Amino acid sequence: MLEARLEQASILKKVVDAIKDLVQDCNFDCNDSGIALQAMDNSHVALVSMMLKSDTFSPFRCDRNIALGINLNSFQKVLRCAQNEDILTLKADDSPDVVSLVFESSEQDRISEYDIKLMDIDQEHLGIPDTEYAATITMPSGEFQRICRDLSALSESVAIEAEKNAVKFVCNGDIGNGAISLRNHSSVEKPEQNVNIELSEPVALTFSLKYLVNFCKASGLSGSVKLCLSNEVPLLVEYELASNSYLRFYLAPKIGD
Amino acid sequence: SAQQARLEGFFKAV
Repeated sequence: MLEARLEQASILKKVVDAIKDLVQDCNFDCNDSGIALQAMDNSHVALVSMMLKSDTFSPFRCDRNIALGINLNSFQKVLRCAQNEDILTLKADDSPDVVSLVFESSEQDRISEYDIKLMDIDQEHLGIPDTEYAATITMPSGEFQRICRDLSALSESVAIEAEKNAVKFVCNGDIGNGAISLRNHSSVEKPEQNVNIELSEPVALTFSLKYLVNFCKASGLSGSVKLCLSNEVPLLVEYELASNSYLRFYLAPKIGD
Repeated sequence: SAQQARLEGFFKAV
């Protein structure tokens, strides 16, 4: 059986809010290492990969592999019934028809219990290769969100150009053009504003802003975001969570499309 | 599309 207790319901609420416009139905694969999710979006241009390690939960118990096939719209409806600070416990049998959610208020003596009916989802499992990226950019997640939003008002696409010590986001639209450059920036006083660019070779790739704006819905999960780029392979956008957990998005580049 | 092929080609089916 599965029993996984989260100190704050907000983590799961934010994860589901961040991915539900990309993926409708997906399996939450539970085993003794934690709860994982991997799904392509409907257009097969983007892939979502989430890992909530067992250490994210306290306690965490999962005796055998269980796939919880959940409609994310339904999941979001139920998660909205939880307060952000509620303690959330997920429970399921070994061959479950439903997943149970219990929300407990730490301040009030309130316990809410919900069940979500599960679905059989035949999902293709894809292997994500270990990749040495040519450029890895770490920057404030809010800054990346603002850049994507601003540029999406001008254009459908953005070119991300990484070179030594600088990264440039460039768009060309019908009404005009835009470009935002960020340089390596390190501050002891405000580390949350740090920008770090690691580069083995310069990279320039173009991506659909519609998807990037969508990924940025995860900004509330982490103060920083990591962008990993290599020529001709999907961009990796990673939000790191506590206990080595993560929410990752992959997006195929546009090349002469 | 070409983008689909690039994404699917990167992730090998297990």
